[in-house]
Amino acid sequence: KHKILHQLLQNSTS
Amino acid sequence: SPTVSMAELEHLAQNISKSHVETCQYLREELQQLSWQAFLQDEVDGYQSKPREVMWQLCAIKITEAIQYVVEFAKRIDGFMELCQNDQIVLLKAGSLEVVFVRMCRAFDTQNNTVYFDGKYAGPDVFKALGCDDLITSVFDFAKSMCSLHLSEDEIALFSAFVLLSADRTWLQEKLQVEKLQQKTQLALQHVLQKNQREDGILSKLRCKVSALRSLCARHSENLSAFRAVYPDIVRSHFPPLYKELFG
Repeated sequence: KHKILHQLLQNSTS
Repeated sequence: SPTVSMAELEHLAQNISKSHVETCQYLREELQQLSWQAFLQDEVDGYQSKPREVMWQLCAIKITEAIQYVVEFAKRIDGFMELCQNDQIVLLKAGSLEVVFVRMCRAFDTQNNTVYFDGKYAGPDVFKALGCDDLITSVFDFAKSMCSLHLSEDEIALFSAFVLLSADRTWLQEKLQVEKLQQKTQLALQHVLQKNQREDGILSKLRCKVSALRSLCARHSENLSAFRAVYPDIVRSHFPPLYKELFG
């Protein structure tokens, strides 16, 4: 449901 | 209330300040250097003559960009990524725009009542085409009143984290965890305020800002719903997906 938010949260902190 | 050592508070305050600096989109010095660059009248006319939906789309894009930095800020706060993913999402859905409004006071020029937007400083008249004058006036008034508190960068950082970690958001699964984190953040904020020798009333002034932020975000949602009712296809096909996820 919150695909992009999930993705942003899972991306490693740059 | 959790028992927290002074060293732990100091550490948390440093972690949150560092996270803020690393993710603040624009440095304060940069913004100050740009503050003499206001939009010229013909540029203002250009924004005002944009179709309503085009201006809405532009603002949705700018808000979404700012929110991406807030997500990064959240991720770097000690303890945030240890919350369950449902709660991370609940907190960001409810709080990311609030943090954008808090951060906006850094990009606000009180003297000219302008805010950094799309490359220059813009007054409320630039946003005329949106058709939500009341919301724009409230946003500018809020920025002005935030600026009048003259918060330092570390105070803005700690207050932003405090807002983001609000334990009273609906749909939280592990409310107690969030509560603990917010209480620690509040203690760290108090610690920083004390260290900076701020007056006693500052914390209650900041508490008032919390309710002002909620009302701003509620107004944003109302205005978005009204816009969407007229332009459903524009929202569906031209608004940033993240914006729709957060406010849809």
